[in-house]
Order: sequence, then C-alpha cells, then structure tokens
Amino acid sequence: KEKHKILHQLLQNSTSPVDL
Amino acid sequence: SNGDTSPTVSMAELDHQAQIISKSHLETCQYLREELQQMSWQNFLQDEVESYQSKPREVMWQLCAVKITEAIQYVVEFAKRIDGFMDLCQNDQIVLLKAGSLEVVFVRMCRMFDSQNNTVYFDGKFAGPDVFKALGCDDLITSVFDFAKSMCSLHLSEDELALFSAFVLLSADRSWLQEKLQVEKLQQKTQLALQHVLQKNQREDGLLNKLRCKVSALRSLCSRHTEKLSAFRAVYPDIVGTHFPPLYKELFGA
Repeated sequence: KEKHKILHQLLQNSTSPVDL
Repeated sequence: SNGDTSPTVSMAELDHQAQIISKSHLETCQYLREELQQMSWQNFLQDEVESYQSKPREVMWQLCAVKITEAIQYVVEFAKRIDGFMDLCQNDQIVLLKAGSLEVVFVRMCRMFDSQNNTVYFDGKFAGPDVFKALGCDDLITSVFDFAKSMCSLHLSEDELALFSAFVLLSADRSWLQEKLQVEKLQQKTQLALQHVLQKNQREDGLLNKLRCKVSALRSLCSRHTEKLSAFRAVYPDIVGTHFPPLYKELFGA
C-alpha cells in the first residue's frame, strides 16, 4: 500500500485528482 | 468462446455498458474534440521549436514526465467511472492502472494528433517530433508518432475510442492480478460492448481485429518508455528522485 500511496489516494478520492 | 468466463449479457446491458464508458471517457478526456479543433492551427514557430531543442535533456524529460502524469490522472478518473472497476479488489485496480494507464494515454493521443502535419498537442501548441529532440529518444518518439498516425487512420468515433480504451485498461492478462476471473469477465463484457457499438456504427468487419493488433504495439511502446526511463535514470538519478512527479515515479518504478 505504501508503495502505491498516490494511486490509492487517487482511487479513493471522490472528486478530481489531488494536486501532485 | 472462452468457456466459463464468457458472460451472458443482453443487448440492453451492452448498450448500458457502452453508454457508461462513453460518458466516463467524455468526462475525463482532458480536452474536448472541439477545443482541440479550435487550437489546431497553433503550431510551434521555428524559434519555439529550437528553444525546446536547446533545453537540457533533464529539463525536457521532466516537462514530459509532468505532461504524462497530468494525462494519467485523467485516465485514473476514467477507470474509476467504468462500471465494475471499483468493484475489483484494490490490488487489481492498482495492477491494471500501473500496467495500462500509459497505454490509454497513447490511445487517447490520437484525439490530439494532426495526421496531416504529423504534430501532437503538447504544452499549449501542436508539436512535431523535432520538438522532443532534447529527450534523446528519437526512435521512441518516432514510434509514438507512427502509432498515433495509425490510430488516426482508423477514424474511431468517441464512443469507439472510449470502449477501446476501457478494453486496453481492463486487460486480464496483466501479471500480479489476484482476481483474474473478475477482470476477464469485465474485459469480455467491454469487448462485447465494443463489438456491439462497431456493428451499430456499421464499421467494417475487420476493425475489431485491427484494434486487437494495436494492443501489442501499445505494450511495445510502454516497455520502450520504461527502457528509456531506466537509461535516463542511470545518468540522472537525482533529477528523477527529486524533480519527477511522485505519481510518475510510483507508476514507472523510478
């Protein structure tokens, strides 16, 4: 999970992508 | 034809699947066709091309990594809106996106490609392959442009492109899938929906096969991108480590 932290975050977000 | 995994789906279900995927595609396609058409006359001037060419290699790599990452974020949103994708286990969602998001970016690229001028929308204007010279990956860039050109020659409609993108993303043969059967079912349903739309749009019989052939070309482009990235990283490890977008590093193991 730690390895794909941002992907996890993007998949869980219900709105637009987080600022990367 | 694949025994147990062949889903029994009605025409209404296929229509529904096709509609959801088309809607997801349009909501997440980054640029609408009309917007791209309005910008189509904007090509980089010679001095602008030269300014890209004279950028240090690492600066151009970083710029391209940022653009790829932006496009990938839209692909992630596309995936999330495909009916059934979020029902897959998290491991498989990650596996499919890790392996397929760049492939979908390459598929989507044909919408932003001008076949007549051999240019692609990049950083605000339409750019030819020469704009990317500083990357030091001429062979890969030529292959990416050739792929976009060949995709354009198929003249796919938005709904056909949407379904093909979903089909690519839902590839059930990716390594490390935990619930392969679930992915297989979803991919087969998407393929049936694609077939259904191609028939409805009265496309030629061989088109589905032509699209299937594109899958191996996409895999080859992506593995060559990985090779070029490792070669770059070997020379500029700190640049990748500190200046490349975290999502890009996560996806491509940089």
